[in-house]
Amino acid sequence: ETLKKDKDEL
Amino acid sequence: MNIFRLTGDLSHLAAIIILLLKIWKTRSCAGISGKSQILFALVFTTRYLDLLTSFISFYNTIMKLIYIGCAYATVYLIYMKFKATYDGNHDSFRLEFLVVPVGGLACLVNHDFSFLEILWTFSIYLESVAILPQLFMISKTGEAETITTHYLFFLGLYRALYLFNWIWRFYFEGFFDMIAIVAGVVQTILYCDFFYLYVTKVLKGKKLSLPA
Repeated sequence: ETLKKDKDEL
Repeated sequence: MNIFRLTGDLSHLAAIIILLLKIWKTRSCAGISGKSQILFALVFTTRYLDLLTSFISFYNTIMKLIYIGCAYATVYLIYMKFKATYDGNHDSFRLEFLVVPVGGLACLVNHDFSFLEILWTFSIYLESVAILPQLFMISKTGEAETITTHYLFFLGLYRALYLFNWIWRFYFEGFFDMIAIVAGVVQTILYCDFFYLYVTKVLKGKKLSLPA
């Protein structure tokens, strides 16, 4: 979940 | 998502569209650094490979596709369609002076030594210096078309807004990414000189010209 969270920016 | 990130993304989108329309409508890329546009295409390509591996949201996916599509369309217009109007003599910044050190740094300073993470880190570092050929070209020609200054303004504003987004996310979500923040600060600082000229000249209706 953290991986997805910290790469949710463009 | 927060207001700073949303306005930042929209500012970035505005910049990309302004540039594409400027070249398409005037059928000329005079004053535009093709090298910076190549770097931006490289930034988006190396950063958005995760389009193939993970789905985050429709907004995320669509914006990434628009950014990549516009970046390559702009490079195509500059180096193919309107090649005759490309001012190669003034677009003389050596790309290897940016790509090689950035590539080395991405291998040394990163969150995780994995393929996608190294590429993401490379794209973050490269984006922070990708505008240098464009700023260098303006300093050589001593001037910039007004529409080009609006492009640069929105492009510089987007990462400045992202700085506020990161403050917001640190405060409300406890999230922060030191690599993105440091690179974002560097990127925004590189625009300060231009921002000053933009506010003091362009917004007063004057043409942006540097003391030769």
